[in-house]
Amino acid sequence: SRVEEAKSPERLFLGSLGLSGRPRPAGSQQPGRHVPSALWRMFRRSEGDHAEESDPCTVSEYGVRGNIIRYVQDQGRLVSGWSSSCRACLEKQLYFNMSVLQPVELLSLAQLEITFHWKLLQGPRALSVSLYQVIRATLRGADPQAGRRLLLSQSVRLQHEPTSVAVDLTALAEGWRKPGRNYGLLLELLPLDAEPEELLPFHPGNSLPLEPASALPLVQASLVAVSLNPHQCRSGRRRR
Amino acid sequence: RSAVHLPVTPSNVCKARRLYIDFKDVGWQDWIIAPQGYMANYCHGECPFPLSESLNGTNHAILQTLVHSLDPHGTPQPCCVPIHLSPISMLYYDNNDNVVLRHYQDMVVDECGCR
Repeated sequence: SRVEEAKSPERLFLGSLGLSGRPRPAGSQQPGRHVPSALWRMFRRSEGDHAEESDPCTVSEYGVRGNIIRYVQDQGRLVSGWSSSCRACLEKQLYFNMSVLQPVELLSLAQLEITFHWKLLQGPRALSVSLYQVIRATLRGADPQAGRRLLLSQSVRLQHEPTSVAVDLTALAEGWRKPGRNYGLLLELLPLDAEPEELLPFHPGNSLPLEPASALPLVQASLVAVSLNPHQCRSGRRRR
Repeated sequence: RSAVHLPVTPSNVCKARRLYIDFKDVGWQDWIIAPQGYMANYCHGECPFPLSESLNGTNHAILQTLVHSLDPHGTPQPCCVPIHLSPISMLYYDNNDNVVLRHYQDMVVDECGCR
């Protein structure tokens, strides 16, 4: 009964922290999940000796106002093998649920971070990376190009460590907060300096010149969302 | 009426006291990644007449202590409350498996006063 008694004020307190209830235990998270090192760095800095001098409602790492930094997980699926528009491409859908932000929050920054986890079997390689905004759901058999808009096209040199690309999607992510407006993104990857037969690794069931690191997904994407809750960020206060 | 002076030992005077909140004690250790707890502190003590400057009393509190000294049963002493708080940061998983770093204001009592 003491637990029940404690639940009501706990709900009030969690509500003031911007939470509808207790989040699920961290132990039940998907395997392989981790706290991004950038978040750890920001957390440690906020606890550091010079923390008093910094404004808790400004995220200096990104140079924007905000008191909440989320690593929004990608919920899109990997469409392994042949892309509908590019036979040699690897295609990945990206979807970030922006409804996790409360309506009161002001979105300051949404930065897409894509990390490629490949080990190289031979020499340096480059990938052509194309990122599309999916504007609407396309019907089967319809032209796949019609329902999407190119956001980014660049080549990425693969290194011996995971390689990352960052894209500012703040305006787009703001639109995703409205119900029914989020069709996600489409990522197309094409190896640039490989022979056609070497492109086969992207097709299931073939040998792997670009060997994926076994425990990691080939492509990992997170949306770093920085937002400001104006009710929790009054001006003129200094942090501890 | 003459003022009633109640003896107040220094240890009873309003000031910040140490309170460490361990998130394990409130059952939040499973979703808060860091910190595991923090020094939250609290205010406790009396606001006696006459209010010294160290008690950070408002003009209202000074007058209230005066009235209290004249009529201890009819008028209470001012309250010993936080007058300066500072924020902390918390790192946690939300219900969508996102990792969140959030700064929360007014989590640590730095200074107390009579109000």
